[in-house]
Amino acid sequence: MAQFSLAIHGGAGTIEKHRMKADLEQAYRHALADALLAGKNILMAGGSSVDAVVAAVVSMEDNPLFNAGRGSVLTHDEMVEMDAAVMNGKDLNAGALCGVRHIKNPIVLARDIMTGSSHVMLSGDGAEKFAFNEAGHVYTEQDYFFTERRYDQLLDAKSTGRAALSESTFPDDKKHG
Amino acid sequence: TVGAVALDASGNLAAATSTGGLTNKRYGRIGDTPIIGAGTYARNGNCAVSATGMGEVLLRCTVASDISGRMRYGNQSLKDACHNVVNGEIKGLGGECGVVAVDAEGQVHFSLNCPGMYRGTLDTHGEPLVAIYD
Repeated sequence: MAQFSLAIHGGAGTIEKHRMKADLEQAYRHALADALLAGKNILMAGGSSVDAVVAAVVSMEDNPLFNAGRGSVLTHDEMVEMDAAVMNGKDLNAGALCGVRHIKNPIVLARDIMTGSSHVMLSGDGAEKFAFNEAGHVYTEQDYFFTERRYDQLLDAKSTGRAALSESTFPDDKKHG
Repeated sequence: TVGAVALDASGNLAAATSTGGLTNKRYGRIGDTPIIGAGTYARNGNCAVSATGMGEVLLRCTVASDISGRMRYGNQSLKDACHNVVNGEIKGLGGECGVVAVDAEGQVHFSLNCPGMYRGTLDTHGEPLVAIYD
């Protein structure tokens, strides 16, 4: 087998074992394993490290458990606002975006910015215009990203004026960013 | 926040990070994730890093490029560079965070200064190995 390596994360912070329900913990473990397998399959087939990290991140963006893509937390205005970046160590090429609201997989757009534009970072509406007009992305309604769990977290944060997950009352989610 | 780092069979390193930011955020706030050198960085022959945590502190400490620089100019190992950054200035500034990183030889390292990080890598047989708590 060719030599390759892969590692992933799904967020860090105060994650309390004694308050984490067993089924939720299992769901997280399965989701992490799925993301690893998505990247591993590409590397095993001789694919690039860029394709592998994008595949692993897409897997987590599609899972509402994680704060990215579908499971993104809500802003004060009850919207999602997502950021992403990818970098290729081979040529130091990089692609990044911030503040997008209608992109299903921001990490794929980051790769498209890296490979399909002469820029490194695009923001907000401009990033979305590039996505729809030049990179073939499909407009994704905010409804796709809405989950009761994130809405409850927002209400919890608003009730005390907080703007971070660090003091959340949700046992699996006292994490940052 | 989610992220990944990889070394492929051709020896190329890559890093990717994606996030929904902070609950209840306002004013178009942006953290470290999309900033090259803060939350995301990769350079062949050196390392690939993806970070997660308190974005404002990670930005101020340019975490990913600091790890890279310690290896490039200070000859620190990946493990030492990650440990020194995550448990150094950042911690002093009150920042909780974690990083995943891989070096040019394919060695993977996780470093965190908080009680948990959802994380995973492949074991020596290529099977998923996942962890959550410190």
